[in-house]
Amino acid sequence: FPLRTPKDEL
Amino acid sequence: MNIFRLAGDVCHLVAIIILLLKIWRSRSCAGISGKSQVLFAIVFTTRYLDLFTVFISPYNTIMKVVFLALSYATVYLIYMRFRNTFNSENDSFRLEFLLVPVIGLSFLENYAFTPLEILWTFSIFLESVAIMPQLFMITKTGEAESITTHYLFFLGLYRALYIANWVWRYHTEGFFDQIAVVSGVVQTIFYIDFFYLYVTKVLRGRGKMTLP
Repeated sequence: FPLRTPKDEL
Repeated sequence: MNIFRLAGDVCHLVAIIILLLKIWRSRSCAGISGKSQVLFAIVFTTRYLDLFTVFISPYNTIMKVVFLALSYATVYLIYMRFRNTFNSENDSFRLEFLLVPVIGLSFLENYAFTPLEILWTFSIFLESVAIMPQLFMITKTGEAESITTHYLFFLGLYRALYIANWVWRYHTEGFFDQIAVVSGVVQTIFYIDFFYLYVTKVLRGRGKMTLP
């Protein structure tokens, strides 16, 4: 799976 | 940001406000699980520790502050302001049954073995089970006031919309957050039987939801 981006979700 | 996530955040905010207003206006927290509200306050606290170190957007920062403030205000109302209306004997779910597995799992399954990352993972796993004391209380008392069911409906809907958001983000930007997705699916599954009861009982204008 593609890596996750920084935590931009609540 | 996409419409699913925005709608999800709005539903989440609506749910929290519904509950807070219900307690404030009825000056009572009967039928509300204080333990679930404490767990939600812990979820927000452990998830938003980067509130002062990471700036994503004004929206992100403002919503984090609002969620923290409202969740602590709800806990305050339950355990301080209206504690004489809090029926703790009905709120008997053993929190250690949730905290021990969640803490253990967040040390086993995380993206990085750093304090912030483990606390974030803990908050994700905890959120998926934080509603259990409330659902347990409803099955135990056999009923829930309709306003409480509206709170649960929006709370369940918010994470379902987040799942749509993750599908959307996967197809549009290749974003995939495995821990959040798996935990979000589990969380939403816990609401499915409630959603069924909500649609068949509450929306049919029965007012109070009484379990079969």
